[in-house]
Amino acid sequence: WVDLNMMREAMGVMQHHDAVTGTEKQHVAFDYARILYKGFEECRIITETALNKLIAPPKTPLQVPGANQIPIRSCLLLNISQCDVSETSSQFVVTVYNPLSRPVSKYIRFPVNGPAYSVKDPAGKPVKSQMVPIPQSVVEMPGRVSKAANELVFYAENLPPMGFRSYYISKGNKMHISKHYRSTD
Amino acid sequence: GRDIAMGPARFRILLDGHSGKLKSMRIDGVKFDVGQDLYYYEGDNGSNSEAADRASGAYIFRPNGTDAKRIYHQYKPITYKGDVRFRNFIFVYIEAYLLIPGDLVDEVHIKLNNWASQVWRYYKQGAVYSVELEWLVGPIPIEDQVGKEIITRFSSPLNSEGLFYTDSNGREMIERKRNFRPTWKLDLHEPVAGNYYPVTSKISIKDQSEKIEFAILTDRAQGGSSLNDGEIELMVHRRLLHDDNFGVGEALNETAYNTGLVAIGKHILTGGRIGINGTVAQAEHELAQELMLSPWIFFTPADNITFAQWT
Repeated sequence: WVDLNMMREAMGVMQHHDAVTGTEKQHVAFDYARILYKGFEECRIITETALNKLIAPPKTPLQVPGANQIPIRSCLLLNISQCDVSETSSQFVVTVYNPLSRPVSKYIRFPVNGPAYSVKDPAGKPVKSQMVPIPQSVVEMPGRVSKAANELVFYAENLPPMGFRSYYISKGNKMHISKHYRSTD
Repeated sequence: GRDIAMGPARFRILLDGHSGKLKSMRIDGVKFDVGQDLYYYEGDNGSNSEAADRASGAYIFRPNGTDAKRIYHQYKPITYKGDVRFRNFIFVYIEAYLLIPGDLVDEVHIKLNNWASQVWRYYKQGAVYSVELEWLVGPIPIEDQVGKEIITRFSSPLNSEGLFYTDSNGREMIERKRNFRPTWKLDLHEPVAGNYYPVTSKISIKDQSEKIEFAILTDRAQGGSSLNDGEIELMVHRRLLHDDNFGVGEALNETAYNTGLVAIGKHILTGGRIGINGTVAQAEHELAQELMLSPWIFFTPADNITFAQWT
């Protein structure tokens, strides 16, 4: 509950001041961005804790040594194709949470730096993926800090209502990609 | 140079093979010409000496009275700077656009100029009645000392009879009639702004004779209108140079990285036959829900964890 307070306060201030419409001075807009970012960060702690409870039983040996929880990061700059984890990791897990009360399918996109990737669903079944170049206008956007020039796209099908599914992504190189992935590299 | 068809069988668009611009649309078997362009209104400078002469600003949209000007495609080559080693991809590169066909998604990237671009996307699974148009606008140039309000406008021959529909706070759709108010006699002095309405998630028009609905779903609240029959327009970004005197004391001239803001977002184009196929409205409603309450995506680095360990 305490971790929610920053976002509560941010939303209270911003809804009161119509903060997204530009009806504030520029230095106030920057301050709103700061408050909102802090709110997101504190909500991330809650999300991380909640998903950890759902994902793994306590004291699983798979948890990162020295840490109490599996790290779960959100990438707030995905809209401009910038994400530290997907761009720098050779292997990573993408967890997709569906907030609706019915099954939903969703195309997942994130920036990557490698030439080829494989995607596996929780049962280890390969998931078809596609590499797509990031539009030039996004790559050149002022303030974007990323070397990624491509996005990996896959279809997260039938996500459970108010539930999640995790996908395991690993970087490959062309020489070692199985026939299945060849059409998707 | 061949035209590009995108979209599922029930909602298909055709892009011009030379320019990449939207050319026609086929909704549930009814084909019609349709154009789409980005335009800008010039914001009124105003004197703020009285209410009738306020500048366009944060609180009010008040174009200077001239028609919206089209942002012309400059046909600048798109330079693809990515990894070009993809074996099984065909990047069809024409001077005006980049076509990326694929198993999951077809994309067409169009760069209009240094501050406006668009991406058409057709996701091949799940999309029964829709294609996606991602827009990217900004930093809006102001070197000419003119404030600009950027819109996307779709023009079609659909006979919408002066009517269009916008939602109210994401709840029910409300019928809007151009140059009209249901409860008083309207004397309209602002022919553009006076016909703009809030769009929280959807704006649509209908052709009663063809029984066709064409709708655009938004990923955020925007202003929208239909200023002529068959048209839909939505405002995507604005940068203005004068305070509208409603209290901020500053022009809506937002900056970041010492330049104007860049805005990026999505419009989902959808529609279908009215009355014949009852699932269209349901599909649109579900799409709008999925845009508003989109799944959350989280990342966990797993460089030292194998898949078997993860499971």
